[in-house]
Amino acid sequence: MNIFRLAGDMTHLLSILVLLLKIYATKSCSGISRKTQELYAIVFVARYLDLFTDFISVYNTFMKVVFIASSLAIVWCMRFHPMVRRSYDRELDTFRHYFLVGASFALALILHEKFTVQEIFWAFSIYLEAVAILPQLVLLQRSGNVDNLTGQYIFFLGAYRAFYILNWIYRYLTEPHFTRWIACVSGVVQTALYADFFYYYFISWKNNSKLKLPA
Amino acid sequence: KPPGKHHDEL
Repeated sequence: MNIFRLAGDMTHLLSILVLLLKIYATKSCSGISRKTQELYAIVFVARYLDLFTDFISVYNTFMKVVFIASSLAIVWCMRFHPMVRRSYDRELDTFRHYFLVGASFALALILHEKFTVQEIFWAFSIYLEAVAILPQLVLLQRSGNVDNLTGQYIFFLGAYRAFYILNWIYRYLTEPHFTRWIACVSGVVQTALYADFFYYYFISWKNNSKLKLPA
Repeated sequence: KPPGKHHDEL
């Protein structure tokens, strides 16, 4: 464990707490893409298949359970909670996200570390996570205005993988034969997808103005 | 990577 990875995990946890706060406090999920949340639930379930077979550390197991439980809880809320589901922007959240699932799985069948069920699902989860934010970014472009909590949620979600890139650089420099090409390349693509959001987020923060994304 | 060493990152 290094400071970059810890910062990344804490930022990731913070993004989930901000989203839970938004949904719980406002009893609304307006501006949140349910499709992106469903993709994250698939990412965590597919990635943590080793939850019961490989014990790495208490921290590792605890965080895996938190990520799986929170992502499923958010999807459940957005689908079944009477108050929350009414505020879902159904007509704006139209990205065909099942294509992302299919393409990520197809890529995982081709590019993986080992041809085993666990490794293919791990690679699948890495590729899917890289593109999972797309429905959310498309929804924001369409809805134009972004409320503060949603903006912070997406900012922390993008920032966490940027910390992981620093972690991979650090581990590459300090650990012999550390190579994680699949996670590294995918992580760079994932962070790059946030580039324009980060740009407009920074501008709005500098001008102390409302975050507006160009339609 | 040592054999059997699975992914230690989240």
